Amino acid sequence: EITKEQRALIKAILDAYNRHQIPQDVTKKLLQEQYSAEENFLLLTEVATSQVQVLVEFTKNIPGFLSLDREDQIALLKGSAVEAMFLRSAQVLSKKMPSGYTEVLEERIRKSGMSEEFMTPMFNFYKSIGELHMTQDEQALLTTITILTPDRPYVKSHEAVERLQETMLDVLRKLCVLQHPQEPQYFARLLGRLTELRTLHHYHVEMLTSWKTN
Amino acid sequence: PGNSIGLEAIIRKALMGKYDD
Repeated sequence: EITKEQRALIKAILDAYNRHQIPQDVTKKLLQEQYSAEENFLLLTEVATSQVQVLVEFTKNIPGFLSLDREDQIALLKGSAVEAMFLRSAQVLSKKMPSGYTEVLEERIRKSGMSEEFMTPMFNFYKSIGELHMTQDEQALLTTITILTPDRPYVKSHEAVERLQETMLDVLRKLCVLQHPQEPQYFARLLGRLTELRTLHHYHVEMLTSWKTN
Repeated sequence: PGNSIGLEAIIRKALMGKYDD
């Protein structure tokens, strides 16, 4: 059973998640079909920057986050930004969109200059998130859990972060049981996506390193 | 944003609430 406090926690996180989305003028630009390679790169950079800003605004509203050590807050955001962005992008791409939109977005990503060996696991991840048909509150909580991962580099108060993450895991577990009574493995499947995210993060670091050396 | 310095700068700025400068 979900307690009253847990309900309030879910509501606070969900409200923050819904309130902080990438601005529409940015997403609109993504759907324009004519663009050069340079414009594409600049726009994807703008979107990524916007995603980080949105992520920070969302995170500030996660109950308990601002009570963590200031430098730990930065370490957590720095360590999770890429994973949170993959998660948010996966959710955007798995939404039902007017016909042709998904293709335009995919085309942009494919023309971004990243290597095929990175793109394949990324699109596979997007697909596997889409197959889960997560509700908005589950998405918000899974993102929260990703952000509150205690073993990111430079996190000092490991235990304080872990306590906060445990609170969120407990809520998500209960929510999964309630919302997916026919799928006892649903919570485990969600956690499995976090492992996939870690792998993508690892590929991403490798890709950036190869970009820099080239 | 994979560039750690750029990423950290965006995060610090956003944490302090300064979006537009």
